Formats: sequence, structure tokens, C-alpha cells
Amino acid sequence: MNIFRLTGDLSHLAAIIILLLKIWKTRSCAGISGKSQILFAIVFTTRYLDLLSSFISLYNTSMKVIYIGCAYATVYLIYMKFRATYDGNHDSFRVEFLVVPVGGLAVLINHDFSFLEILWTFSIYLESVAILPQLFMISKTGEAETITTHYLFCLGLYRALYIVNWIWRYYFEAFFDLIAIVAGVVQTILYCDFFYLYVTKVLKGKKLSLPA
Amino acid sequence: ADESAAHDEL
Repeated sequence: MNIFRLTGDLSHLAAIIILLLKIWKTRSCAGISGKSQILFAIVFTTRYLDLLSSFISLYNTSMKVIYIGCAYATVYLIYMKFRATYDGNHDSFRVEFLVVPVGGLAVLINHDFSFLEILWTFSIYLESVAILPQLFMISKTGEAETITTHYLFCLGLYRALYIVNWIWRYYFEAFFDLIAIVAGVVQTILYCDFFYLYVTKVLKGKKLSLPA
Repeated sequence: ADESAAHDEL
């Protein structure tokens, strides 16, 4: 464990909690892609099945349980409790175009052709593109609430910190996981355009809105 | 690096 990984995990946790609080406090999930949240719930479920088979640390286990719990709570709030506020018309990204190729890729390119390992690989690939329905929704409506942009920023920051963590681990632990690194870099690149808008607009006190 | 090591990252 190094400081970049720890702050990355905490940034991830902050993102998840910001989103839950936003929905809970405003009693609304307007502007939030339920599809992205379902994809994240699938990501955590398929990745953390090793909760049942291997113990790494108390930190590792508790974070996994918290991530999974929060992911399902978010999906519940969007599709059950506050479903009347869910903007399904704008959440029109075709997720099958992500899940099917990602599933195929996980079967083809993995570290080990075993059930758990293929699910882990699937979750890594899926996480790298799971935010696309959310970004698609923002580009479609042309705007995002400021709190939603804080959520996205924390999520992107988590990915960027993980890259620094991998550089650290490569130099100091001679550790690298090519699948995680390639998928992680792809995922971080997806946030670059958003980072630019966040810094030039949101941090200067303006609402994030895109030119028509 | 041993790529088959347990996945210790989150």
C-alpha cells in the first residue's frame, strides 16, 4: 500500500458517497445515468467475488464490502425509491455495445483462463468504459449539476492516482499488471475532456454547460 | 512481475 493507492481509494469512496448524498439530499437522481450505476454495480460484483475465496487485509475486505453496498444502494435509489425523478429518456446509451465486446475481450485476453479470473478481467475492462453512459448523458443534455461534476472529478482523480500508484509499484515493488494498467489508462483518458471543463468552468464558479 | 499474483488492488 502506498499513499497514491490509498488516496485513490479514498477519492473513489468520496465519489461514491457524494453521489449517494446528492441523490438522498435532493430526493432526486436527475442528471444521473442509472445505466452507468448498474455497470458499476456489475463491476464491483464480478471483481470482488474473491471476497469469498481469499482474504488480503481488513482494509481490503471492508472497502470491497462498502463499495458493493454503496453501488447497490445507488442503483436502488435511482430505480426504486426515486425512480420518478430518473431521466430515462436522456439515459439512452446502448450498454449492450459495451458489455458484449468487453465480455468477449475478457475471455480472449486474460491472465488465466479460469472462472474467477475471467470475471475479474471482465470487471477491469467494464470499469474502464462504465462511465460512458454518464458522459453521454451530459453531452446529450449539454449540462451537469455542479455536484455531479464533483462526483465525476473524484472518480477521475481516483483513476489518475491509480496510474501514479502503478508507476510507484513498478519502480519500488517490480510489480505491474498489464491488463489493469492498459484498462486504467484508457479509463483515465476518457476523463480528460471532462477534467478540462471542470478546471476551466466549475472551479471558476460556473455551471458546467456545453455549447449547443 | 508475477501477473498471476492475487489481485490486491481494489
